[in-house]
Amino acid sequence: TTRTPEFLGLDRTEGFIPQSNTTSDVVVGVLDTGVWPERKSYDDAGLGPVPASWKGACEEGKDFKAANACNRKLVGARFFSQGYEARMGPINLTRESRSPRDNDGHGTHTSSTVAGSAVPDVDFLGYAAGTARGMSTRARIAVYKVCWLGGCFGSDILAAMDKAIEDGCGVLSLSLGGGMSDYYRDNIAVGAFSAMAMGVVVSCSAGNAGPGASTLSNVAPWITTVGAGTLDRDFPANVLLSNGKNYTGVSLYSGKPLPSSPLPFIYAGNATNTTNGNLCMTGTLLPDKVAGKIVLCDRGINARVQKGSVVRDAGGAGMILANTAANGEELVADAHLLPATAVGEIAGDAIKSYLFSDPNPTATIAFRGTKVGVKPSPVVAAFSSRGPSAITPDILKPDLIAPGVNILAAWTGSVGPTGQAADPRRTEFNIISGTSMSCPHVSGLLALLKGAHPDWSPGAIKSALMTTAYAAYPGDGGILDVATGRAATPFDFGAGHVDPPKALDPGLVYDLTTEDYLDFLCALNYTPLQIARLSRLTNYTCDRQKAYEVSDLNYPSFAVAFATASTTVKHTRTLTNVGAPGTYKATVSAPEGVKVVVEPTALTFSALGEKKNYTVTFSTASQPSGSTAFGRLEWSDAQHVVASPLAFSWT
Amino acid sequence: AAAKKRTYIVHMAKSQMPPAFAEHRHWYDASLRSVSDTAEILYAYDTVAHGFSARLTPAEARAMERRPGVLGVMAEARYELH
Repeated sequence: TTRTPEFLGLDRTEGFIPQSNTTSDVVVGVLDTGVWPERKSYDDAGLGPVPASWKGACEEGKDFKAANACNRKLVGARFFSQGYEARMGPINLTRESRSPRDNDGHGTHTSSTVAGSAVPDVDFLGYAAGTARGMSTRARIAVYKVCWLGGCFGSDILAAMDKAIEDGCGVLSLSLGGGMSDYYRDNIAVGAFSAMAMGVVVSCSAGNAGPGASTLSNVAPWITTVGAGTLDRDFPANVLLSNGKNYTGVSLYSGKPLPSSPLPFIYAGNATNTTNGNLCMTGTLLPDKVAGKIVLCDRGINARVQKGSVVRDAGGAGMILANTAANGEELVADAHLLPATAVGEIAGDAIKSYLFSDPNPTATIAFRGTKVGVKPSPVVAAFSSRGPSAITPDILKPDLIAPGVNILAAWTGSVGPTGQAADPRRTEFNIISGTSMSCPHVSGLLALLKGAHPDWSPGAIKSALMTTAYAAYPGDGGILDVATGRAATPFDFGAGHVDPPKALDPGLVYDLTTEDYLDFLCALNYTPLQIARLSRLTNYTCDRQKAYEVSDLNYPSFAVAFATASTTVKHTRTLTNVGAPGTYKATVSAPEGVKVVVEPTALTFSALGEKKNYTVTFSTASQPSGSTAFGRLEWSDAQHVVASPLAFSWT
Repeated sequence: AAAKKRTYIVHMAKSQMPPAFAEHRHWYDASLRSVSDTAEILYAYDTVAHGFSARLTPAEARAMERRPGVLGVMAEARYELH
């Protein structure tokens, strides 16, 4: 967050965001591991009184005093442990606090990313220097601690959502998820439905199970599902081999550098007596083989930073962490405790080739600090979970992507930046990666939009972010996927990468009401009991005379799952004017083999709030099962572009 | 039996509370008591859901599903940080 506001163009939004109370009246509830309230990111200087509508509380614990913790920035802090303790036994008070205090770091990182105050002149171990700030610096934060060292449980999460809505949160941010289950069985989807119905926007992380297909969490259409991309910043640390070759890696190591002359170099798999010694698992390296050497470890199974500790404990001088096919070219920087760098699969294979061919291999690592302006950026992170949605393939997920790789934000004082027990360091900030990091970026942006447009529904706010997202670099092709090195697809990035300056003035939105979602549930053939679990409406029944279709949900993106036989699918959409009067014209970029017909092709809006319908018909000939194709539909009045991705799959 | 217990979220039809009860919490308590002598309510939900959570055996959960006013009984899911 010393770079993402600029990367997102937030420095260009100042004129668009009203400085009225509407922006600072938004309270974002962050359900996570709690908060370390002493961090400067929670400084409330310059903020007005706590919104009068706020009904939350600052719950106390032995190590969490409300008078010292909560203020006009951190307006609420609660913890929910009854479900956890019922399942796992009493909280181990020697390891974590039965209070909102964050002993993990994750919750402090996410909440400060959402709405942390600006903290100038910060860095992480000398890296990523700048002013750290949340995406909505004027919004307020309320933390709901629902995750403990042993996990996060549905009964606690639902209780926290229950309370957060009662307290008056306008946005909920959840950087957590479970497997895939039907919406009425998913505690988060259940809570989010009622939240949406009460005007609360809910954003959730998509998950880190990529790059495999259909690996998403939190896919309910009333949730904003957020994938992760990189930003234009990197932390290069190059591997220099004695054969003259050098390979680019990344690292956040900060400490005593390696000697200037190359050191002996060994593959971990050749310094062990165990079959998985190449992974540098605890206790697997032979000290007499690795002492004083740089060790190449393969990525996988155990934590990346733990591998460094294993090398260090065995007497190694440094580590090169090599990706395998599972991670490809994705590089995640870590604050290793010994000189270390991470390299991609291609570099890793080349380095191994040198290791196996040279009888006396030597190497060193050159740490290059922080580099900005990296291109191309963003690229989709390999770990970011991918669509299509396994629950409803006709709803395109994830919805969009945001920065989630190497993100600097505030950190707990309980553990070091690696989270390892062996890490004695304590830092105000940390750099970590995940869709957990991209989700709070979007939550902060949702708060910005809600503050700028307090009368917009959750559906309209989400639509504004989605239809203004970009899917291509300026004049330079589609956003890339680091997992493949090729152009990513809407199954990877949804509508694309968020563009908040444009989202503040989207022109048109695809609005969605609770009634629309109920029709959607009817289209899924949900029973009245299942609908009641989600909606709390015990007397709601679907109209047997009405032909409900999932394709009628007024979603800002299109996913069409064709049967293998040639077929035609028709979607109906409604656009609402949220800008000046004008005429919008449709343009379609359709993939080969799919005919796309939009009717009408022009829509004229003469008043604010005016709604216009259109239909789009997709026709295709038979295609092999498993085929996919993509396109884009745009409505433009020359000033605005209201874009929707089209994703086609043949089952 | 305690070892077999799981946490369930019991969704209730708030509008179907019998008139004998003055508060929903009392109704939830009575419903729970009717299927288990020992179970206690972990949370009562009132904003994003109507109902409660409690530790139940599978047999108790099935019995709960048949109680009047019960919309559904779901085993809670476990989630992880992303």
